[in-house]
Amino acid sequence: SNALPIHPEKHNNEEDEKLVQDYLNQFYTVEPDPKQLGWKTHDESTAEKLQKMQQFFGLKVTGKPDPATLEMMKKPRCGVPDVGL
Amino acid sequence: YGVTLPGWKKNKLTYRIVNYTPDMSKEDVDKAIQKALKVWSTVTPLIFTRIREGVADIMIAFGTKAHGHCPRYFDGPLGVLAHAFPPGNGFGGDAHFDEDEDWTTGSAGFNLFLVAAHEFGHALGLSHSNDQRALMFPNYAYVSPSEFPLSPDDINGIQSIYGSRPNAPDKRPATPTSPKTCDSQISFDAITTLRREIIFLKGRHLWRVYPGNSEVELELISAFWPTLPPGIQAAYENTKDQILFFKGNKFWVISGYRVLLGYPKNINTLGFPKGVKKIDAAVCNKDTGKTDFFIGDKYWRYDENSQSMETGYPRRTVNDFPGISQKVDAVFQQKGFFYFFHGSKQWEFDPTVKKVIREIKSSSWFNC
Repeated sequence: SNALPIHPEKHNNEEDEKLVQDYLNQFYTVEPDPKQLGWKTHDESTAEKLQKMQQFFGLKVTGKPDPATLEMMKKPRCGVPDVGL
Repeated sequence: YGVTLPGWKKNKLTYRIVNYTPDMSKEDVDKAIQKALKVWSTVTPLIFTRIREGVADIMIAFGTKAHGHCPRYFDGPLGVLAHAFPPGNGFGGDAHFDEDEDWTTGSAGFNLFLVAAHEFGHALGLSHSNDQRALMFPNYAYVSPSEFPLSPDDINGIQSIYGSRPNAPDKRPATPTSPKTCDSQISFDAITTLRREIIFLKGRHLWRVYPGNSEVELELISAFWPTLPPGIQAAYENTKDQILFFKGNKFWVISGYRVLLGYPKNINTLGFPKGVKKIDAAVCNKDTGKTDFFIGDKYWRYDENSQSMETGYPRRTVNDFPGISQKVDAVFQQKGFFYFFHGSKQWEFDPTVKKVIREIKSSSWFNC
């Protein structure tokens, strides 16, 4: 077929992006408290969650998915969230 | 440490092992779970009793992907290994383990005892700690099960909820303590460069030094390389951006953060005769591409290009390195100079003029 081959680097970026989103959704998203009254806090942006994760793991706080952050996200770990409990 | 309040309102808790992993014998699973609970009962008034029927406070089960009515799911091999829920009814206090992982009693795969001890921390009311040496740190790190896995951070956390064990003379097993960085008598098991860093190894720990700035970081070896054992005896960086670690008659090759497949191998694959049982220290001379292995009062020379031991070795160390007459604990090369360590002393050696330039304290790299 004439389909363009996926550019490996682009492919990697998509994988990394999914890894970051899945990781932050699973471990750095505070579950809303149904019993909370009054104003709700605003949803944190990906950069804010990334900063929180980088701070927790003692990485450079860049708010960006740099190689050290991605490497940390790939390590086997516990499924309990790091925030919100 | 972090806590999810409130903890259990009682000290006598029950647990039930609902099912088993085929990776381990039932007996080994029972033992791992019992030992993991004992980690916490040793430092608190908590008492754990096993039941085999009905609903226990802590229900322990193995499952994959979406499992039962659990609100969380597993993700296949690696990634998430297990999860648990804070004290409470229903799922409260329960611990689930991902059956897609390879559960073991040793350092291969994932050690069930260590993971269970972590999850039971959650089941008792602890959340994750950002102290890398803590059992409640979120990432898996292998620690020899023969050592008491709770750090001071973990003990402070659990005792902030339940208090310490009543009337117990402080027979607490010695908690693993970190070596003091600025101990004037400090000595090292092994030292290696890692690109622009220098890594000092001792017991379970390593220090990372960035020459040129004051940063010195103390870490657990297993936080970087979970499959490496503590007590590494020699290490060096070769000419291919790899590090070789030696313990006894085995060695591992690391590239970046990964241990290459097929290791550990026996050191006789490098060309050592069978009689050589361990390596004291090793350094690769970046200028010549030759690696010197120091054992007792002798050394061997290995050619990194031809991947073979040179003939005419071993030779007496002091003959070719005048002034280096003691057993070498560790050695590394920095800016052309070799730094030989023995106990709390080190010697700066210029290989071009074959002379010791000066004697320094071993701790000099830590900016104490």
